[in-house]
Amino acid sequence: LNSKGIWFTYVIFVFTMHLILLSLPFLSTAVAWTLTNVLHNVAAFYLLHIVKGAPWETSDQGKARSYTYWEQIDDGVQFTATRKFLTTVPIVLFLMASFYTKYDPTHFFINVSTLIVVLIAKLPQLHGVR
Amino acid sequence: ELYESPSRLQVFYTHLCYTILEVFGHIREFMRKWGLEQRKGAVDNNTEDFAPLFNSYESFHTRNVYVRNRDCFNRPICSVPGAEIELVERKSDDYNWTFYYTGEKIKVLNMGSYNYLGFAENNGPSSRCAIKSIEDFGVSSCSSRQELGTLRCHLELEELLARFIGVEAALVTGMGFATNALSIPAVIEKDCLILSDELNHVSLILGARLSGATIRVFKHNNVQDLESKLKKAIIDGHPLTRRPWKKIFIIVEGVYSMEGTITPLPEIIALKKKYKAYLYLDEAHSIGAVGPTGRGVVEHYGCDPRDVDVLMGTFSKSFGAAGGYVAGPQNLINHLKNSSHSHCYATSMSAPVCMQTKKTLEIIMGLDGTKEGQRRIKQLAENTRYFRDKLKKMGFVVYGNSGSPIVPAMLYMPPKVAFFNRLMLERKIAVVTVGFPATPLAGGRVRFCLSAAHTREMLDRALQAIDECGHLNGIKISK
Amino acid sequence: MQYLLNTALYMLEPPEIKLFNFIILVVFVTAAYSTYIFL
Repeated sequence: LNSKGIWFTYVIFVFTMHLILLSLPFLSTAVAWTLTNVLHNVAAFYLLHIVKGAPWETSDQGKARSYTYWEQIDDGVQFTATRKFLTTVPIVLFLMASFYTKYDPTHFFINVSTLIVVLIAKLPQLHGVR
Repeated sequence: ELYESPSRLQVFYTHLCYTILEVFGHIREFMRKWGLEQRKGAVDNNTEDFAPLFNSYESFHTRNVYVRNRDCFNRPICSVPGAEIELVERKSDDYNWTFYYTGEKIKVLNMGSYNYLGFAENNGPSSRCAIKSIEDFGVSSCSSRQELGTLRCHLELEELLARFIGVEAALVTGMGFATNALSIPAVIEKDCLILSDELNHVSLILGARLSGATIRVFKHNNVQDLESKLKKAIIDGHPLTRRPWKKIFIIVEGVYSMEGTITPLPEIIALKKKYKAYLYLDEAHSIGAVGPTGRGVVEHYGCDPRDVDVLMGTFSKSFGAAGGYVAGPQNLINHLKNSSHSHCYATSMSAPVCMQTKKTLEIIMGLDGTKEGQRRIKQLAENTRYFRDKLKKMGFVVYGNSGSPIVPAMLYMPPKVAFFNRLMLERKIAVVTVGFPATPLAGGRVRFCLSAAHTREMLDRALQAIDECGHLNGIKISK
Repeated sequence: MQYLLNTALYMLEPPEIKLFNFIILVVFVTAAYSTYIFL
């Protein structure tokens, strides 16, 4: 996650997903943005905070097996650049979704609730907490 | 040292590949889980009270990425891995879940084996010596060195090796991997610190772990990073007791086979003298292949072998044999002979392998009265330079040092790793392609191993095929 | 060939390749249709 180009790839993937949603004629722009935000947060929460271990044999005698992907980043060191980037993306997405939904209360509530879930999971106090 | 970081586009495509493979992997896992698809891979139907054999998620990558390319790896061979090699032809009707042999053999040009000096032969003086020693000593001593396993040929080889390397003494073991994994714990103990290069071989990592010492990793071939970690380690001492470290070991390899890079030995020796650390140098790929007379990286840089505290190497790459050695001061070797696991428990080196190594060493040293050893070393250096220059001119992204006999060319993503391998086999050339997790995620590559046994015609034939396959793969993208 | 290699379709089995291409096709058709509607 801190190798060159992967942040760029991550942003491209989110943007492509949004374009695909935007191209569905029966979705309005507001719904497309809220869907982008929600789908991103759900996928990020599942990949970073639910799945444990690594999808390949690691050479650390299974130590990483009980850690989530987020806890394995940079060997558990907090506030690294990668972690800051992964925390910033959902926030920026939320701000853009709020803007494009013209701060409609319903959309706002949906967006902020998924945002809170992914942000709480990233708190250093919850490292290793089950 | 050549290093060209992958372009953003290549990284994007590589991650796109992995994302698509991961999505389809999850779809297939879902189908296997609900019986929509027959599960073919290994299944661990462990009953409740047994520990799981493997974590099913950890074999996700194996089931959904590795299996798709598996026909390119672990190909069975049925000849010596010389300049030419014979592969056993095998086919699969279920997308590489199972294979069957067609009974045919494929004779190909071998650009994948570690056979730097071309001594992997089933004829010539080395193999005759090995064959004769079977009559004298049998195939195995069936005992460890400390019991009945020490044969005359071992002592002669150790004495010759010490002379070749230019140190007081040496010891030989029957397996290269075990030489690292079992000698490091005998030299380094708990209150020591190990500074290990991030791309060190897994045998060094295992040996370091077995020793129980504290391990810190520095960036590959980065002397500044090494010095800062050394300085910090000496200032801070042991993290818990704050006492000074008993010993600080720097562990590096001479030639890194995945990168084709050579370690900056003079700077590292200067650092170890300045900070009173010890240096463990693994010359697995460089002994016999690098340096004007094949004495490895130490000779390549013109350093003094006595400046390196522990010299290690293997016989599988340049000697057409197997096994490894540790060389250094007499007291170190005596200590290792007393306390290294490889001398207490492991069966000693097989006599034919030992004689193959000994005869090859005599040829390299010129003790057989011919210039054959020198000729091969020179031939290898020439082949390496010629091949590497041609690859660069074609536009491939080539890594590493111009003096290393391994030439990695970048493929980046897993489909190209497989496609290049298959295309080359169609052209009757065997290459080794490597991908994640043996390399970084976007670091898939093909690793050409040059040999003194390759003639100029062979190299030109290989280069022409590589040019075509590189074009089809779209990997001639060096800036 | 570059399309197959850069999207890893080269490693997938034929049914998976058809599924992937079908999804891509649907995305492009809906994008074209929406463009037509909105423009």
